[in-house]
Amino acid sequence: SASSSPVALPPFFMRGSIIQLADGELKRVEDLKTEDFIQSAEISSELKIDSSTVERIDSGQSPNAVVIQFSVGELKAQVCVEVLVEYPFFVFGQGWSSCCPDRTTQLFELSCAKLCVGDVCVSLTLRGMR
Amino acid sequence: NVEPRSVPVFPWHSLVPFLAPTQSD
Repeated sequence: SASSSPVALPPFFMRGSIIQLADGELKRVEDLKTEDFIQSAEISSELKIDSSTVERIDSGQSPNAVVIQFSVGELKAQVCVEVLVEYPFFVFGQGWSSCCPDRTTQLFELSCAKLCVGDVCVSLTLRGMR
Repeated sequence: NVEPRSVPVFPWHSLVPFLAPTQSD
């Protein structure tokens, strides 16, 4: 089930934020590519990239929140998260996407596509977890 | 004079949701 309150948007989604990849390279958040996440996870000893497919998008408990149901990894585990509509997820091969891209762009100047059912997002799990 | 302030640097993994699948076994 979803958590009771959506998580506020953290500062690193603001356009121009400096992100450090696992190999030490610095990139702006808006310049990140799918390969950056994949290569960083390959270097990481603890974290593993998983594919999380958007299965459902429903209204959340507050007007600006949505509950997104993901199917995670090879096991297709069902995971729900409640987030603000402007919360961006990184979609494989596409880049930043949110349920309300206009609001994400307005608040964070981060260009976004519309997050849709069927989109495959980058997510993380712990290595060794089965 | 304005002292240069260090720019915050965020680790790549902070941008990615941590979605832990439920353990099946």
